[in-house]
Amino acid sequence: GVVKDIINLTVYGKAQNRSYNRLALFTDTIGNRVSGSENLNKAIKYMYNALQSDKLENVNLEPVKVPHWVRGEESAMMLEPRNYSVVILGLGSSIGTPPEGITAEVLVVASFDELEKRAAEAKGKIVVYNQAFVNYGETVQYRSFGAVRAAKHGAVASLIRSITPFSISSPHTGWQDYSSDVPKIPTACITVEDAEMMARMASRGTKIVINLKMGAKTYPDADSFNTVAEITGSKFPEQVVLISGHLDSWDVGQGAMDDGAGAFISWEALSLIKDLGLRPKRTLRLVLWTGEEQGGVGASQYYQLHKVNISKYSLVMESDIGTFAPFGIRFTGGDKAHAVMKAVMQLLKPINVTSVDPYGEGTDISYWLQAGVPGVSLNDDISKYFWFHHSNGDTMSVQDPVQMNLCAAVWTTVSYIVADMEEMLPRN
Amino acid sequence: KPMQVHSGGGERSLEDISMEIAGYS
Repeated sequence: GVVKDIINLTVYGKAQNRSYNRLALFTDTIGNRVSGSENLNKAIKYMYNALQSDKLENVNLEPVKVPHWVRGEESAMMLEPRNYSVVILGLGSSIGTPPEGITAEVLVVASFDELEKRAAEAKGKIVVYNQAFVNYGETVQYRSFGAVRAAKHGAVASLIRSITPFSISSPHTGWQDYSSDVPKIPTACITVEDAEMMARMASRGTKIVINLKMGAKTYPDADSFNTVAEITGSKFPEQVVLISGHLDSWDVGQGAMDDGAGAFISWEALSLIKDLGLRPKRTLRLVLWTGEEQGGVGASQYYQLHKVNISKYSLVMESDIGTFAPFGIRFTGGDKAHAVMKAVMQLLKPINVTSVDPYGEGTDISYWLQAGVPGVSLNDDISKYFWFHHSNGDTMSVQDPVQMNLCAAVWTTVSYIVADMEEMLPRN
Repeated sequence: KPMQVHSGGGERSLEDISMEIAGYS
Protein backbone atom coordinates (compact mmCIF):
# COMPACT_ATOMS: atom_id res chain seq x y z
CA GLY A 1 0.00 0.00 0.00
CA VAL A 2 2.98 2.34 -0.34
CA VAL A 3 1.58 4.31 -3.28
CA LYS A 4 -1.83 4.52 -1.65
CA ASP A 5 -0.12 5.93 1.44
CA ILE A 6 1.80 8.46 -0.61
CA ILE A 7 -1.36 9.61 -2.38
CA ASN A 8 -3.39 9.75 0.79
CA LEU A 9 -0.78 11.77 2.63
CA THR A 10 -0.01 14.33 -0.07
CA VAL A 11 -3.35 14.67 -1.87
CA TYR A 12 -5.86 14.14 0.94
CA GLY A 13 -3.95 13.97 4.20
CA LYS A 14 -1.88 16.06 6.56
CA ALA A 15 0.75 16.93 3.95
CA GLN A 16 -1.68 18.32 1.40
CA ASN A 17 -0.68 21.82 0.17
CA ARG A 18 2.59 21.58 2.10
CA SER A 19 4.86 22.08 -0.91
CA TYR A 20 2.76 25.09 -1.97
CA ASN A 21 2.82 26.62 1.50
CA ARG A 22 6.54 26.03 1.88
CA LEU A 23 7.15 27.64 -1.51
CA ALA A 24 4.95 30.63 -0.65
CA LEU A 25 6.88 31.26 2.55
CA PHE A 26 10.18 30.86 0.71
CA THR A 27 9.38 33.14 -2.23
CA ASP A 28 7.63 35.76 -0.10
CA THR A 29 10.64 35.81 2.24
CA ILE A 30 13.51 35.66 -0.25
CA GLY A 31 12.08 36.92 -3.54
CA ASN A 32 13.80 36.20 -6.83
CA ARG A 33 17.24 34.61 -6.88
CA VAL A 34 19.47 35.42 -9.83
CA SER A 35 22.93 33.88 -10.08
CA GLY A 36 25.53 35.82 -8.13
CA SER A 37 22.97 37.77 -6.07
CA GLU A 38 22.69 38.15 -2.31
CA ASN A 39 19.14 36.83 -2.64
CA LEU A 40 20.43 33.54 -4.03
CA ASN A 41 22.90 33.27 -1.17
CA LYS A 42 20.03 33.84 1.28
CA ALA A 43 17.92 31.23 -0.51
CA ILE A 44 20.67 28.62 -0.24
CA LYS A 45 21.15 29.33 3.47
CA TYR A 46 17.38 29.19 3.95
CA MET A 47 17.16 25.80 2.27
CA TYR A 48 20.21 24.44 4.07
CA ASN A 49 18.52 25.24 7.39
CA ALA A 50 15.10 24.02 6.22
CA LEU A 51 16.45 20.65 5.05
CA GLN A 52 18.26 20.18 8.34
CA SER A 53 15.10 21.12 10.28
CA ASP A 54 13.28 18.53 8.17
CA LYS A 55 15.76 15.99 9.57
CA LEU A 56 17.00 14.89 6.18
CA GLU A 57 20.41 13.24 6.05
CA ASN A 58 23.78 14.41 4.76
CA VAL A 59 22.58 17.96 4.16
CA ASN A 60 25.50 19.72 2.53
CA LEU A 61 26.52 22.45 0.15
CA GLU A 62 28.75 21.77 -2.85
CA PRO A 63 30.68 24.89 -3.94
CA VAL A 64 30.11 26.23 -7.46
CA LYS A 65 31.39 29.33 -9.27
CA VAL A 66 28.50 31.06 -11.05
CA PRO A 67 28.20 34.02 -13.44
CA HIS A 68 27.49 37.36 -11.80
CA TRP A 69 25.58 39.63 -14.16
CA VAL A 70 23.67 42.64 -12.82
CA ARG A 71 20.97 44.32 -14.87
CA GLY A 72 21.26 47.91 -13.62
CA GLU A 73 18.98 50.73 -14.76
CA GLU A 74 17.60 50.34 -18.24
CA SER A 75 15.23 52.16 -20.59
CA ALA A 76 14.38 52.47 -24.26
CA MET A 77 12.83 55.74 -25.36
CA MET A 78 11.33 55.96 -28.82
CA LEU A 79 12.16 59.41 -30.19
CA GLU A 80 10.67 59.05 -33.68
CA PRO A 81 7.95 58.86 -34.91
CA ARG A 82 6.72 59.77 -31.41
CA ASN A 83 7.91 59.83 -27.85
CA TYR A 84 7.14 56.48 -26.30
CA SER A 85 8.74 54.44 -23.54
CA VAL A 86 9.41 50.98 -24.97
CA VAL A 87 9.14 48.28 -22.29
CA ILE A 88 12.41 46.32 -22.09
CA LEU A 89 14.23 43.75 -20.00
CA GLY A 90 17.93 43.39 -20.66
CA LEU A 91 19.09 39.88 -21.49
CA GLY A 92 21.48 38.03 -19.22
CA SER A 93 25.18 38.59 -20.08
CA SER A 94 24.39 41.67 -22.16
CA ILE A 95 26.89 44.50 -22.02
CA GLY A 96 25.61 47.92 -21.01
CA THR A 97 25.47 51.10 -23.09
CA PRO A 98 27.42 54.28 -22.49
CA PRO A 99 25.71 56.46 -19.83
CA GLU A 100 24.07 58.64 -22.47
CA GLY A 101 22.75 55.53 -24.19
CA ILE A 102 22.81 54.54 -27.84
CA THR A 103 20.58 56.53 -30.17
CA ALA A 104 20.01 54.92 -33.54
CA GLU A 105 17.48 54.22 -36.24
CA VAL A 106 15.67 50.90 -36.06
CA LEU A 107 15.69 48.07 -38.60
CA VAL A 108 12.78 45.70 -38.00
CA VAL A 109 13.06 42.11 -39.27
CA ALA A 110 10.75 39.14 -38.85
CA SER A 111 13.43 36.46 -39.02
CA PHE A 112 17.15 35.71 -39.31
CA ASP A 113 16.52 35.05 -43.00
CA GLU A 114 15.16 38.56 -43.47
CA LEU A 115 18.13 39.97 -41.55
CA GLU A 116 20.50 38.19 -43.94
CA LYS A 117 18.64 39.56 -46.96
CA ARG A 118 18.72 43.08 -45.55
CA ALA A 119 22.20 42.84 -44.02
CA ALA A 120 23.39 45.94 -45.83
CA GLU A 121 20.77 48.01 -43.97
CA ALA A 122 21.83 46.87 -40.49
CA LYS A 123 25.04 48.86 -40.08
CA GLY A 124 24.70 51.46 -37.33
CA LYS A 125 21.11 50.45 -36.59
CA ILE A 126 19.27 48.93 -33.66
CA VAL A 127 17.93 45.65 -35.03
CA VAL A 128 14.44 44.81 -33.77
CA TYR A 129 13.41 41.17 -34.15
CA ASN A 130 9.68 40.57 -34.52
CA GLN A 131 9.87 36.80 -34.97
CA ALA A 132 6.71 34.73 -34.59
CA PHE A 133 6.52 32.31 -31.66
CA VAL A 134 6.66 28.79 -33.11
CA ASN A 135 7.72 26.85 -30.04
CA TYR A 136 10.16 27.62 -27.25
CA GLY A 137 13.04 25.51 -28.52
CA GLU A 138 12.91 26.99 -31.99
CA THR A 139 12.09 30.59 -31.15
CA VAL A 140 14.51 30.96 -28.26
CA GLN A 141 17.31 30.98 -30.84
CA TYR A 142 16.45 34.65 -31.41
CA ARG A 143 17.04 35.47 -27.75
CA SER A 144 20.23 33.40 -27.61
CA PHE A 145 21.85 34.60 -30.82
CA GLY A 146 19.96 37.72 -31.92
CA ALA A 147 22.72 40.06 -30.75
CA VAL A 148 25.50 38.11 -32.44
CA ARG A 149 23.61 37.82 -35.73
CA ALA A 150 22.85 41.57 -35.72
CA ALA A 151 26.35 42.62 -34.66
CA LYS A 152 27.82 40.55 -37.47
CA HIS A 153 26.24 43.04 -39.87
CA GLY A 154 27.30 46.14 -37.95
CA ALA A 155 24.23 46.72 -35.78
CA VAL A 156 24.81 48.74 -32.60
CA ALA A 157 22.17 47.01 -30.45
CA SER A 158 19.37 44.46 -30.74
CA LEU A 159 15.87 44.36 -29.28
CA ILE A 160 14.19 40.99 -29.39
CA ARG A 161 10.51 40.15 -29.20
CA SER A 162 9.95 38.19 -25.99
CA ILE A 163 9.88 34.42 -26.33
CA THR A 164 6.26 33.85 -25.41
CA PRO A 165 3.04 32.89 -27.19
CA PHE A 166 0.99 35.36 -25.13
CA SER A 167 1.56 38.81 -23.73
CA ILE A 168 -0.07 41.55 -21.73
CA SER A 169 2.80 43.92 -22.46
CA SER A 170 5.09 41.65 -20.47
CA PRO A 171 8.79 41.46 -21.35
CA HIS A 172 10.56 38.11 -20.76
CA THR A 173 14.27 38.00 -20.02
CA GLY A 174 16.71 35.09 -20.36
CA TRP A 175 20.32 34.26 -21.10
CA GLN A 176 21.98 35.20 -24.38
CA ASP A 177 25.31 34.19 -25.86
CA TYR A 178 27.99 36.34 -27.44
CA SER A 179 30.50 35.00 -29.91
CA SER A 180 34.20 35.71 -29.50
CA ASP A 181 34.60 36.70 -33.16
CA VAL A 182 31.79 39.30 -33.23
CA PRO A 183 31.68 42.63 -31.34
CA LYS A 184 29.44 42.59 -28.28
CA ILE A 185 26.40 44.85 -28.55
CA PRO A 186 23.74 45.59 -25.89
CA THR A 187 20.67 43.41 -26.21
CA ALA A 188 17.29 43.34 -24.50
CA CYS A 189 13.88 41.83 -24.99
CA ILE A 190 10.81 43.88 -25.77
CA THR A 191 7.13 43.03 -25.55
CA VAL A 192 5.19 41.28 -28.29
CA GLU A 193 3.01 44.38 -28.51
CA ASP A 194 5.91 46.79 -29.05
CA ALA A 195 7.63 44.48 -31.54
CA GLU A 196 4.44 44.24 -33.58
CA MET A 197 3.87 47.98 -33.37
CA MET A 198 7.35 48.74 -34.68
CA ALA A 199 6.89 46.17 -37.43
CA ARG A 200 3.70 47.95 -38.49
CA MET A 201 5.45 51.32 -38.41
CA ALA A 202 8.35 50.01 -40.48
CA SER A 203 6.05 48.39 -43.02
CA ARG A 204 4.53 51.82 -43.63
CA GLY A 205 7.99 53.24 -44.25
CA THR A 206 7.97 55.19 -40.99
CA LYS A 207 11.40 56.04 -39.60
CA ILE A 208 11.87 54.77 -36.02
CA VAL A 209 14.59 56.13 -33.73
CA ILE A 210 15.27 54.80 -30.23
CA ASN A 211 17.56 55.87 -27.40
CA LEU A 212 18.59 52.69 -25.54
CA LYS A 213 20.15 52.90 -22.08
CA MET A 214 21.33 49.81 -20.22
CA GLY A 215 23.43 49.80 -17.07
CA ALA A 216 24.20 46.10 -17.22
CA LYS A 217 27.52 44.91 -15.79
CA THR A 218 29.28 41.58 -15.56
CA TYR A 219 31.38 40.94 -12.46
CA PRO A 220 33.84 38.12 -11.77
CA ASP A 221 32.20 34.75 -11.13
CA ALA A 222 30.62 34.50 -7.69
CA ASP A 223 30.65 31.80 -5.03
CA SER A 224 27.51 29.71 -4.90
CA PHE A 225 26.43 26.18 -4.00
CA ASN A 226 24.38 23.21 -5.09
CA THR A 227 22.27 22.24 -2.08
CA VAL A 228 22.16 18.51 -1.34
CA ALA A 229 20.18 16.34 1.08
CA GLU A 230 19.56 12.61 1.23
CA ILE A 231 17.64 9.70 2.59
CA THR A 232 20.38 7.10 2.74
CA GLY A 233 19.63 3.76 1.16
CA SER A 234 19.11 0.75 3.44
CA LYS A 235 20.57 -1.95 1.19
CA PHE A 236 22.55 -0.24 -1.59
CA PRO A 237 23.48 3.12 -0.03
CA GLU A 238 26.13 3.77 -2.67
CA GLN A 239 23.50 3.62 -5.42
CA VAL A 240 21.57 6.80 -6.12
CA VAL A 241 18.26 8.07 -7.43
CA LEU A 242 18.75 11.80 -7.98
CA ILE A 243 15.72 14.09 -7.73
CA SER A 244 16.08 17.78 -8.46
CA GLY A 245 15.00 21.29 -9.36
CA HIS A 246 16.93 24.55 -9.48
CA LEU A 247 17.01 27.14 -6.74
CA ASP A 248 18.19 30.09 -8.79
CA SER A 249 15.79 32.11 -10.90
CA TRP A 250 15.75 35.27 -13.00
CA ASP A 251 15.81 38.66 -11.33
CA VAL A 252 12.15 39.39 -12.07
CA GLY A 253 8.99 38.05 -10.47
CA GLN A 254 9.49 35.56 -7.65
CA GLY A 255 10.86 32.56 -9.52
CA ALA A 256 7.94 30.61 -8.05
CA MET A 257 7.12 28.63 -11.19
CA ASP A 258 10.65 28.53 -12.64
CA ASP A 259 11.82 26.75 -10.72
CA GLY A 260 10.90 27.20 -7.08
CA ALA A 261 8.01 24.79 -7.46
CA GLY A 262 10.17 22.16 -9.16
CA ALA A 263 12.70 22.40 -6.34
CA PHE A 264 9.99 22.24 -3.69
CA ILE A 265 8.14 19.18 -5.01
CA SER A 266 11.53 17.48 -5.10
CA TRP A 267 12.07 18.39 -1.45
CA GLU A 268 8.49 17.31 -0.76
CA ALA A 269 9.24 13.83 -2.12
CA LEU A 270 11.90 13.28 0.53
CA SER A 271 9.67 14.78 3.24
CA LEU A 272 6.79 12.46 2.36
CA ILE A 273 8.98 9.37 2.29
CA LYS A 274 10.40 10.32 5.68
CA ASP A 275 6.93 11.10 7.08
CA LEU A 276 5.73 7.66 6.02
CA GLY A 277 8.65 6.05 7.78
CA LEU A 278 10.00 4.63 4.54
CA ARG A 279 13.64 4.08 3.67
CA PRO A 280 14.34 2.89 0.12
CA LYS A 281 17.08 0.39 -0.62
CA ARG A 282 19.02 2.98 -2.62
CA THR A 283 19.95 6.52 -1.56
CA LEU A 284 17.48 9.16 -2.61
CA ARG A 285 19.48 12.33 -3.21
CA LEU A 286 17.89 15.75 -3.50
CA VAL A 287 19.92 18.30 -5.44
CA LEU A 288 18.79 21.92 -5.65
CA TRP A 289 20.92 23.28 -8.48
CA THR A 290 22.44 26.72 -8.71
CA GLY A 291 23.12 28.73 -11.86
CA GLU A 292 20.68 26.81 -14.06
CA GLU A 293 19.49 29.91 -15.88
CA GLN A 294 23.02 30.66 -17.07
CA GLY A 295 23.19 27.28 -18.80
CA GLY A 296 23.25 24.67 -16.05
CA VAL A 297 26.42 25.92 -14.40
CA GLY A 298 25.86 24.15 -11.07
CA ALA A 299 24.78 20.97 -12.82
CA SER A 300 27.88 20.97 -14.99
CA GLN A 301 30.16 21.24 -11.97
CA TYR A 302 28.17 18.56 -10.11
CA TYR A 303 28.57 16.22 -13.07
CA GLN A 304 32.31 16.82 -13.24
CA LEU A 305 32.57 16.05 -9.53
CA HIS A 306 30.32 12.97 -9.46
CA LYS A 307 30.61 11.36 -12.90
CA VAL A 308 33.18 8.96 -11.50
CA ASN A 309 30.23 7.25 -9.81
CA ILE A 310 27.99 7.27 -12.86
CA SER A 311 27.57 3.51 -12.77
CA LYS A 312 25.80 3.92 -9.43
CA TYR A 313 23.15 6.34 -10.67
CA SER A 314 19.97 4.40 -11.34
CA LEU A 315 17.81 7.38 -12.35
CA VAL A 316 18.09 11.16 -12.57
CA MET A 317 14.95 13.30 -12.25
CA GLU A 318 14.44 17.00 -12.83
CA SER A 319 11.30 19.11 -12.51
CA ASP A 320 11.84 22.34 -14.47
CA ILE A 321 8.84 22.65 -16.76
CA GLY A 322 6.16 23.71 -14.31
CA THR A 323 4.11 21.93 -11.69
CA PHE A 324 0.71 22.33 -13.30
CA ALA A 325 -1.87 19.54 -13.63
CA PRO A 326 0.29 16.46 -14.29
CA PHE A 327 -0.33 13.94 -17.08
CA GLY A 328 2.55 11.69 -16.04
CA ILE A 329 6.24 11.65 -16.80
CA ARG A 330 8.61 11.93 -19.71
CA PHE A 331 11.30 9.29 -19.75
CA THR A 332 14.62 8.87 -21.51
CA GLY A 333 16.03 5.36 -21.39
CA GLY A 334 16.02 2.00 -23.05
CA ASP A 335 12.99 -0.07 -24.00
CA LYS A 336 13.14 -2.32 -20.97
CA ALA A 337 13.51 0.61 -18.59
CA HIS A 338 10.63 2.32 -20.39
CA ALA A 339 8.48 -0.73 -19.72
CA VAL A 340 9.50 -0.64 -16.07
CA MET A 341 8.50 3.02 -15.81
CA LYS A 342 5.15 2.21 -17.41
CA ALA A 343 4.54 -0.37 -14.72
CA VAL A 344 5.49 2.17 -12.04
CA MET A 345 3.12 4.78 -13.43
CA GLN A 346 0.23 2.33 -13.46
CA LEU A 347 0.35 2.59 -9.69
CA LEU A 348 -0.89 6.16 -10.03
CA LYS A 349 -4.21 5.14 -11.57
CA PRO A 350 -6.08 6.33 -8.45
CA ILE A 351 -5.19 9.93 -9.38
CA ASN A 352 -5.36 9.27 -13.13
CA VAL A 353 -1.77 10.30 -13.81
CA THR A 354 -0.27 7.36 -15.65
CA SER A 355 1.28 8.46 -18.95
CA VAL A 356 4.89 7.73 -19.86
CA ASP A 357 6.00 9.76 -22.85
CA PRO A 358 9.43 9.84 -24.47
CA TYR A 359 12.10 12.49 -24.04
CA GLY A 360 12.65 13.01 -20.34
CA GLU A 361 14.83 16.09 -20.26
CA GLY A 362 16.16 19.03 -18.31
CA THR A 363 19.20 21.27 -18.52
CA ASP A 364 20.49 20.05 -15.18
CA ILE A 365 20.24 16.33 -15.90
CA SER A 366 21.29 16.53 -19.53
CA TYR A 367 24.90 15.50 -18.84
CA TRP A 368 23.73 12.28 -17.19
CA LEU A 369 21.23 11.53 -19.95
CA GLN A 370 23.87 11.98 -22.62
CA ALA A 371 26.05 9.52 -20.74
CA GLY A 372 23.29 6.90 -20.75
CA VAL A 373 21.71 7.28 -17.32
CA PRO A 374 17.90 6.97 -17.48
CA GLY A 375 16.13 10.26 -16.82
CA VAL A 376 12.68 11.53 -15.93
CA SER A 377 11.02 14.91 -16.21
CA LEU A 378 7.49 15.82 -15.25
CA ASN A 379 4.85 15.88 -17.99
CA ASP A 380 2.34 18.51 -16.96
CA ASP A 381 -0.04 20.96 -18.59
CA ILE A 382 2.41 23.58 -19.85
CA SER A 383 -0.14 25.39 -22.01
CA LYS A 384 0.41 28.57 -19.96
CA TYR A 385 3.98 27.95 -18.80
CA PHE A 386 5.66 30.28 -21.29
CA TRP A 387 3.16 33.04 -20.58
CA PHE A 388 4.94 33.61 -17.26
CA HIS A 389 8.43 32.21 -17.94
CA HIS A 390 11.28 34.65 -17.09
CA SER A 391 8.84 37.50 -16.52
CA ASN A 392 7.50 39.59 -13.66
CA GLY A 393 4.45 37.32 -13.84
CA ASP A 394 6.35 34.34 -12.41
CA THR A 395 4.88 34.60 -8.91
CA MET A 396 3.00 32.40 -6.45
CA SER A 397 -0.23 33.47 -8.15
CA VAL A 398 0.69 31.12 -11.01
CA GLN A 399 0.86 28.16 -8.66
CA ASP A 400 -2.02 25.92 -7.59
CA PRO A 401 -1.69 23.92 -4.36
CA VAL A 402 -3.83 20.99 -5.55
CA GLN A 403 -1.82 20.65 -8.76
CA MET A 404 1.39 20.76 -6.73
CA ASN A 405 0.03 17.97 -4.49
CA LEU A 406 -0.55 15.79 -7.55
CA CYS A 407 2.90 16.56 -8.95
CA ALA A 408 4.42 15.72 -5.58
CA ALA A 409 2.56 12.39 -5.54
CA VAL A 410 3.97 11.51 -8.97
CA TRP A 411 7.46 12.67 -8.06
CA THR A 412 7.46 10.77 -4.76
CA THR A 413 6.08 7.55 -6.21
CA VAL A 414 8.55 7.41 -9.08
CA SER A 415 11.59 8.31 -7.02
CA TYR A 416 10.74 6.00 -4.13
CA ILE A 417 9.92 2.90 -6.16
CA VAL A 418 12.94 3.19 -8.46
CA ALA A 419 15.10 3.72 -5.39
CA ASP A 420 13.54 0.73 -3.64
CA MET A 421 13.43 -1.89 -6.40
CA GLU A 422 15.71 -4.90 -6.14
CA GLU A 423 17.63 -3.90 -9.28
CA MET A 424 18.79 -0.62 -10.74
CA LEU A 425 16.92 0.47 -13.86
CA PRO A 426 18.24 -1.38 -16.89
CA ARG A 427 20.33 0.63 -19.31
CA ASN A 428 20.90 0.20 -23.00
CA LYS B 1 34.63 11.66 -19.80
CA PRO B 2 32.64 9.50 -17.46
CA MET B 3 33.71 6.03 -16.49
CA GLN B 4 32.09 3.37 -18.58
CA VAL B 5 28.40 3.32 -17.87
CA HIS B 6 27.37 0.37 -15.79
CA SER B 7 24.82 -1.83 -17.44
CA GLY B 8 22.48 -1.09 -14.54
CA GLY B 9 19.94 -3.73 -13.77
CA GLY B 10 18.56 -6.03 -16.40
CA GLU B 11 19.31 -9.41 -14.90
CA ARG B 12 15.70 -10.06 -14.08
CA SER B 13 12.87 -10.51 -16.54
CA LEU B 14 10.40 -7.73 -17.12
CA GLU B 15 7.67 -10.01 -15.81
CA ASP B 16 9.49 -10.38 -12.49
CA ILE B 17 10.09 -6.65 -12.22
CA SER B 18 6.45 -5.89 -13.06
CA MET B 19 5.31 -8.25 -10.32
CA GLU B 20 7.64 -6.56 -7.89
CA ILE B 21 6.28 -3.13 -8.85
CA ALA B 22 2.69 -4.31 -8.56
CA GLY B 23 3.49 -5.11 -4.94
CA TYR B 24 3.66 -1.38 -4.19
CA SER B 25 0.05 -0.81 -5.16
